[in-house]
Amino acid sequence: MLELRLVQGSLLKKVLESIKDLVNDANFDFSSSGFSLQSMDSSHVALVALLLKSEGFEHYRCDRNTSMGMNLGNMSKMLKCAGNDDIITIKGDDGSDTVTFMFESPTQDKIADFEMKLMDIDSEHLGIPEAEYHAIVKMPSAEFARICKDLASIGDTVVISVTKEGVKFSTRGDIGTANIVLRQNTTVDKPEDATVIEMNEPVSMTFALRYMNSFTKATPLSNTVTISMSPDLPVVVEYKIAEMGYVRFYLAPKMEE
Amino acid sequence: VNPQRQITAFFSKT
Repeated sequence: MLELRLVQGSLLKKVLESIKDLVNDANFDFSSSGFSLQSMDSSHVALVALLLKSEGFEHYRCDRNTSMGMNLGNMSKMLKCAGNDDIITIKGDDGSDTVTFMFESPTQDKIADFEMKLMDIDSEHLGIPEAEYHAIVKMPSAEFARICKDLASIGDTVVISVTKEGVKFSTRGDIGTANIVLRQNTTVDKPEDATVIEMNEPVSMTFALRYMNSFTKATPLSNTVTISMSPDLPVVVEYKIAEMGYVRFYLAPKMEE
Repeated sequence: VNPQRQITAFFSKT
């Protein structure tokens, strides 16, 4: 028996929108402490890791650990039928080949049930080792999205370099080059507007902008984004989900020329 | 053009 009631149903809608274009199918792993998902994109270049802790749910019941394979495109279609203010409940029974999404309007005058077919997914689970990162940049998520979008109109890859001067995003393409430098800026009215650079050692790495732009679909989940880099490790682009968990995107670097 | 590496080159199966 599985029953999870999320008052802020829009969160689940936003989570799905942030990952559905990167990953087609994924196993949702439910346990008493919450649910998680880990999946690579079809080219095995990027990996998404999602965690939603049970504390964030108004009601959370999971009698035994269970894994449900879902097509994220189909799940997104169903969750789009929930209103932004709706309460969403996920229900499942042991051994069933379906999962039910229940949407309740805030005033309880409309209640909808959507039953979705589950699927068997053979997915590899990867161990993600704890790492000490050379540089961690925390910045407004909207600013990061803007930079990735702007640079993608010039080139295909971005070089992200962190030095004590700041963080530099660079690209080059047929029409020319672009460099955007952000300096640490903590003298802002709201903490979420700050750019904070923690650097142990300078680092410079190259990534595909197509993936970075895909990650920025998670922007509605959080005002800030954290970018963690170490040479010879995938970059981690993390969007925290208030009080509940996170969506983390890992992207393998391009080889340096 | 910089060749793209894969995630599986960094993280191993559990």
